[in-house]
Amino acid sequence: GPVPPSIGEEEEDLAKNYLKKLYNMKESTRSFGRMVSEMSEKLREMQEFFGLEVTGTLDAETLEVMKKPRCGVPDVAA
Amino acid sequence: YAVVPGNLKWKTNQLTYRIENYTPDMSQAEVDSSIERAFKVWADVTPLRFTRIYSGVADIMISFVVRDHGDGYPFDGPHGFLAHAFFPGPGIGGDAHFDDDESFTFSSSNGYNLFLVAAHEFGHALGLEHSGDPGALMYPSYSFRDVKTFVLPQDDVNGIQAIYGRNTEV
Repeated sequence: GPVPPSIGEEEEDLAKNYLKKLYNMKESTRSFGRMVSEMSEKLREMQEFFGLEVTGTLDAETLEVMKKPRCGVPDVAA
Repeated sequence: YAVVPGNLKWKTNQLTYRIENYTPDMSQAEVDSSIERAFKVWADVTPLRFTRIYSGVADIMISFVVRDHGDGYPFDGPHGFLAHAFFPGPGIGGDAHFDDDESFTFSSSNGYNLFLVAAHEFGHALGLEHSGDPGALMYPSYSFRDVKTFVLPQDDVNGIQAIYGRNTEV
């Protein structure tokens, strides 16, 4: 899956909310496997926009960017 | 830089704005000054001109709000999302909302500088999307810079001039 064990549940929720609000990630109404796949895809979009290493996984560097104060308008990648 | 898909822009260069309410974090004069300077950033490099009105509906309505404020995009309390604005258009189009759970400042780096946040939001209100250039004003993450010596970064100049052209009065 895209979320390594070192990332806590709270941080994973933060990432999901971030991607739902800014990258149009859909609410999870599908199977877990497909949700993970979409999260990975949205993480890639976000990582590409911010010039991060594009892995599709939630790593510390990506989380750090997500935690920064920012404008609430979705990024152009979305 | 990136512009809004569909080339959404104002059909006139003469735009109005109205400050609907104030944050308690700063004096009203400081808010007025921050907003005026934030518009000037864009007016300096384009033919756009901004006139403040004190009643009625302006093209760009400015308000300080918290949490759910009726536009479907609730704020999230301190930090996180600082503000948002709508792309050019009638009604809510062009309007800028600032999260009043934040601590806004006039010139200090303690808190979020209202001039910097407002200048960014007005970029959206004029038709700019977020830029992936970390040095650009339209980069989505907030970073403090010295407002006394602020100059609109070239990426933002290129973006806004791609929509409205240059300021021919300079």
